Amino acid sequence: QKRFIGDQVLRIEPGSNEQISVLQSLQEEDDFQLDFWLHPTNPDLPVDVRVPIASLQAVKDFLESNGIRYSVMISDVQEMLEQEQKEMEANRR
Amino acid sequence: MERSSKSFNFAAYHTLETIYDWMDTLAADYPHLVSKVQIGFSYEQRPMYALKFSTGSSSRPAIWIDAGIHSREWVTQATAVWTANKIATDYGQDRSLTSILDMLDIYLLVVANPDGYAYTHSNNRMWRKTRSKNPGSVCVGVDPNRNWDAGFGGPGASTNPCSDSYHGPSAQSEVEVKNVVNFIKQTGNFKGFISIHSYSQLLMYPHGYSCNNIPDYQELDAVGKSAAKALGSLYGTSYKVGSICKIIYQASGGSIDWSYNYGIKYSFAFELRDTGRYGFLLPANQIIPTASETWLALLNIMEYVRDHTY
Repeated sequence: QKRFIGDQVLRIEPGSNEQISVLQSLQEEDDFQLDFWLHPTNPDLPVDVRVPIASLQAVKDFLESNGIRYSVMISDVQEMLEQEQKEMEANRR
Repeated sequence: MERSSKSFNFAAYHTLETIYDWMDTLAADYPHLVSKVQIGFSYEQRPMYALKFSTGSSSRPAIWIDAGIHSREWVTQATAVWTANKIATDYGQDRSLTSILDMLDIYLLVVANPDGYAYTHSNNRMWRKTRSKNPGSVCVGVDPNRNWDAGFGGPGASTNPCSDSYHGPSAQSEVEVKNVVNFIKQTGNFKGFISIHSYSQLLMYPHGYSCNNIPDYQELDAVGKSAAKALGSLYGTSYKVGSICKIIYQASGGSIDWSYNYGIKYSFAFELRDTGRYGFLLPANQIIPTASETWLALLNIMEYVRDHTY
């Protein structure tokens, strides 16, 4: 079973079309294995992306070096999955 | 095992098997209204079942609703289960729904991507695609909402089999998509086509592959806004309404673009809750509130279809 220990979901708030282009280039980057939940399209919409723990520092550095604002939406995906699993087991009982 | 549709826990997430068993109990509890129709098999040979709600002859106009084409969007399948029960229990009680079902049939595909859904329970909770093998690639699956024959392969879909939005080798290459297309064509007379997704609270109409306005843009925009207003009347949940391309992103090969181009004017896609706190892991205690508010919008659209047959 795939585990997501330490994976985070970042909410990114692009401030301009230039930043959208920068985020689109990030989207093309296969090595980071990013899972975009909301894609970069226009500066009025946030971008939500699940970042595996292995890429977390690099992605945060990338955003900071490009002056792009972000916040951590989900701080540990696995923790939430475990809560969900417990809830399902309780419901099943 | 859930023994009766009345004892089912709608405020919980369930496996595919439990949902399929429950569909049997619903059909057994409401034999004159509900039947289970098999529309085909998935890639991994799981049956695909739509619930048919009908009070009359077979040639009636109909509304299609599907849920869970992106498997990880669990509140969607759970909402569809609640909705099926709502339709069954409200028929004969709720005047509006009764008048809809006296004129129209409703088909509800509760789990549009059964392989993906099973996989989210067994291997990877974040799985979105089908489970078909891609020759020449180690990566599995196609995004079934990039695989319809509507601007297939255009902007907003990936050529990379490892991407979560991979469009597949050809339009309708995914048997799950092909089954729906065949069923819609064979059954005929569909007047409404609604796909339910979840994440970010949107109500959308075609197109996704193009950002130009469709001919029925003004009418669908008004219907969408009315439905979103009805939805918001329960808990104040705010939805954005617009074409896929304009309010989310350009995406080709989507289901409602196909249905609209095929001639089903009232084609809509929902993105249910949430705004970004739980992602696809919306707590189970939000299933019923989500489904309840969504129902108001669905009913609103279905009333409109009933009153504007074409």
